[in-house]
Amino acid sequence: KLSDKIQNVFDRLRGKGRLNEKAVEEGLREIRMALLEADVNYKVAKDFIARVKEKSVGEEILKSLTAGQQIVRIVRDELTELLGGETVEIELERNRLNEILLIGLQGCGKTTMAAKMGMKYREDGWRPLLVALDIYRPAAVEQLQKTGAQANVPVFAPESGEKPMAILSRAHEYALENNIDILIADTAGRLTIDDEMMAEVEELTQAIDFDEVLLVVDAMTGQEAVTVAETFNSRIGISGCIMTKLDGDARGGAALSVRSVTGVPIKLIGTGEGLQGVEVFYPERMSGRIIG
Amino acid sequence: TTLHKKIDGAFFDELLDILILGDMGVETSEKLIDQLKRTVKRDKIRDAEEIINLLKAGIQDILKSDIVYTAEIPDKRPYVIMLTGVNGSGKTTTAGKFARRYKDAGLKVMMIAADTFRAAAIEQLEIWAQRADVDIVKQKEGSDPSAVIFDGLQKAVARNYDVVIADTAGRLQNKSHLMKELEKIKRTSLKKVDEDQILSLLVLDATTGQNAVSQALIFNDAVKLDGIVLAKLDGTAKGGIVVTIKDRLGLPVLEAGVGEKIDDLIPFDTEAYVDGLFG
Ligand SMILES: Nc1nc2c(ncn2[C@@H]2O[C@H](COP(=O)(O)OP(=O)(O)OP(=O)(O)O)[C@@H](O)[C@H]2O)c(=O)[nH]1
Ligand SMILES: Nc1nc2c(ncn2[C@@H]2O[C@H](COP(=O)(O)OP(=O)(O)OP(=O)(O)O)[C@@H](O)[C@H]2O)c(=O)[nH]1
Ligand SMILES: [Mg+2]
Ligand SMILES: [Mg+2]
Repeated sequence: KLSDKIQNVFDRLRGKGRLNEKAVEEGLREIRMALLEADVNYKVAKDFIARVKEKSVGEEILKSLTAGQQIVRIVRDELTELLGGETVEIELERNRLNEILLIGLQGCGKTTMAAKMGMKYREDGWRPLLVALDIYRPAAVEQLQKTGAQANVPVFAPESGEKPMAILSRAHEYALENNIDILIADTAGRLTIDDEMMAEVEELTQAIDFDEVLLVVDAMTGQEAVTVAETFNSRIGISGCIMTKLDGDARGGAALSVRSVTGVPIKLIGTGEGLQGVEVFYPERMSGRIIG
Repeated sequence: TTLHKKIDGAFFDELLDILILGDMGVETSEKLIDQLKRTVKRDKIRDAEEIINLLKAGIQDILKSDIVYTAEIPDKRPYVIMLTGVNGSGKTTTAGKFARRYKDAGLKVMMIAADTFRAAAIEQLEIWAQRADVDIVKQKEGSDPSAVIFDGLQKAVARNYDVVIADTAGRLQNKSHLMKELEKIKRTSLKKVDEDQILSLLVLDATTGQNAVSQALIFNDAVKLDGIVLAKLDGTAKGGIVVTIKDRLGLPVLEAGVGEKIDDLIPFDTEAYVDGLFG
């Protein structure tokens, strides 16, 4: 555990005499290593450590027998702060049509999350509609239809040959006519360097004024999380992130990278393959997980 | 690039940055840079380009395998390619690609839909079987994956199939009951074919960070892996974690997934890969 590692560093250095800036440097190095092993982006980790150092080199801390523990606490607090400090939830208004778009790289969990959200909102008394905009992946529409059925949420499916723009417009009209109050659109996975696919999402967000454009990110994503989030944010504009597969043992450093670089809050997390596996994001819990 | 810089601490730090940003992790990256520094010092190398080539060679040394993997199917038939990995990594799509490759080579190919759990997983694989124009063995959603494997391999042996491609459900490595299920799938296969007739592959998403090491370790414990398929290498992520995995586990990357279409699977070229790390 990181807190033990830091404590060992300080105990060892204290044994050699009075604690000083060198001890802090070494302790900070341990922390930086832990962050990198947790997949926090390299540059994000460097900036983060610089901030922690500023807060740690006070006389009070260095004289203290619990310097190591104190620094770990500063790190945890700083992490929690960087992850947004407080929980930020998806905000929707009753009695009108709210529209949510899910985007992200291939395989991160969008389709599953659409069904999970649909079920959660239905249970909270909303009238959700899932919209299948992935016309590329084999059996993608069937997958949304099957999970939608399990969630007891209607799924709006494309007509043969229909393009995402047309499907979405038709779904929007349908939703207005049928008293739907939450429309959740699932899109195909795409690479940020696929210009055509990025343009497709741009077009969708230009046609519909979504209440939420959510970037779905796999918790096990490595260093590239920053570039991916930055590209989606600068090109499309995202209002929030969803981090998935947090039931795994990935430390989830990508959360820190995404939040600190784009400033976009993580609003929801995926914690399992089943429909129940969706929870609100708690920054404090995440920082504990990242620091290990 | 760093080609015109003077050879100082900052130069080596910049090279370290490239490795870490490529997901090679701290330990492996530092080991490579320390080794590089020693060589540079010993041989008094001053040219930046030469140093970068040395670093590439160092990475190549780790990646290349003593066993030469060719995409050729060995003589003992049927040859079973078993695809395993965490959720969403690219297994089913990779299965389709393998099917097309061996069908094109004139072989008799079968797919086994052993993901009996996820919604529309069987439908998804069926579409790939149609696209590759190969046979598929499947059962109802919810059936025991080992039973489907057994059924498929039984048919494959009886009807002289050359290649069997078995797709399994995605599973996170910390779910011990799911890893037990995977062990059972492998054990069941060994009732019908010999160990040397099975190519057990871990399909790894190139965007994955350090968690890939834990995936490799635990999946290897469950099914004794022969290698890795590095999928989604057509994206911006470099998948450098495979260097760490090769260094620590000896597990080589055999194939690379470079797109979502049926031909987007290529035998792994370590040299091209290493060049791409610095491209
Ligand atoms: N364990 C776990 N598995 C998840 C979670 N979310 C999704 N999955 C699984 O991850 C895999 C991919 O999920 P999908 O919903 O198909 O992902 P996607 O983003 O829609 O994929 P594409 O449409 O191909 O881009 C499936 O096996 C899901 O069951 C999660 O929170 N935990
Ligand atoms: N760009 C790119 N996308 C890929 C590649 N391989 C797979 N994909 C995409 O990744 C997503 C997930 O692929 P699947 O084949 O369903 O992954 P899986 O491992 O079978 O997923 P589960 O069965 O749910 O665990 C799909 O959108 C695929 O099209 C690749 O090499 N490059
Ligand atoms: Mg999907
Ligand atoms: Mg699959």
